[in-house]
Amino acid sequence: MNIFRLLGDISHLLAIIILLRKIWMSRSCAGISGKSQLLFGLVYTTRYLDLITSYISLYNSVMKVVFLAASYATIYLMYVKFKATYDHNHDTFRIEFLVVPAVALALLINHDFQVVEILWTFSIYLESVAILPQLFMVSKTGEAESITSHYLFALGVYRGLYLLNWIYRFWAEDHYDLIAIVAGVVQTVLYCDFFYLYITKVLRGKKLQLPA
Amino acid sequence: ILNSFQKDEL
Repeated sequence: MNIFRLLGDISHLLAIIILLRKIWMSRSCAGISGKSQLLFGLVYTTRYLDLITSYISLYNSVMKVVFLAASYATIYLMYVKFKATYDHNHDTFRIEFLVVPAVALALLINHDFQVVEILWTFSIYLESVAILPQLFMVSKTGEAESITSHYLFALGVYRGLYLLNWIYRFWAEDHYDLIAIVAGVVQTVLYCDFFYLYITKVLRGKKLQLPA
Repeated sequence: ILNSFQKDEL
């Protein structure tokens, strides 16, 4: 474990908690993409299967349970409890265009053609694009509540910190995983224009308004 | 082949 990965995990946890709390407190999921949340649920489910089989550390197991539980809770709140507030009209990204290529790529490019490894690889590829429906929705609505932008910022920073973690691990432990790194770079790059807007607008107290 | 280090990351 290193400080970059720890801060990354904390940022990731913070993002998930911010979102869950926002939906629960406002009893509404307006402005949130349910499709992205479904994709994140799929990412954690396919990646954390080893929760049952392999034990790495208490921290690792606890965080996996928390991520899975929070992800499913968010999906439940969005599609069941506060279903009436779900914004179907703006959450229109075709997620099959993300899932199918991720499956194909996981079958083509992986470290080992085993079920668990393929599922892990699929989850890595899918996670790198899972935020697209949310970013697409923000661009369609033209704005995002500040709490939603804090969620997106924390979520974007988490994988950016993981990039630093991988640099550190390459330097300190002399190993690296190119699949995770390439997908992590793609994932972080997707947030760049949002980071720009967040830093130039939201941090100055303005609402996140995308140029129409 | 790049060693896919043991999945100790979240």
